[in-house]
Amino acid sequence: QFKSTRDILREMSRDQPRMLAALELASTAIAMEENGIEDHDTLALYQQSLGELLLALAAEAQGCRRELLHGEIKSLMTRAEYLKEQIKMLETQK
Amino acid sequence: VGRNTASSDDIDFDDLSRRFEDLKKKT
Repeated sequence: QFKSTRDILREMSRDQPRMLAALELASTAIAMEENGIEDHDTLALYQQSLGELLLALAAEAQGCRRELLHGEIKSLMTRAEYLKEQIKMLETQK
Repeated sequence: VGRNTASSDDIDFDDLSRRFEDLKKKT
């Protein structure tokens, strides 16, 4: 469901290149994380993506896309927060 | 009624902003 929400958002955001780029960054971050790359570079991608998406959300009019975008941001935020905790734990262990 | 008006906004921007700022802080 997570992926399909992003796919739908992509389809609905063809008129917004910055939002599309931010969604691509999110996909890249998730792919890196799923491939075991849980480091600061991956976290930076999440941060960059979320920064753009939050700006887009603030400018978005009421409607379906706004709700989907809100849901996507919450999912990405949770993933990024979890990743940051993982990085912190690893650094503490070192 | 009111679902599509600005006053019915259910997005907590303060919370999102705070979490985003926390995320950007150094680990």
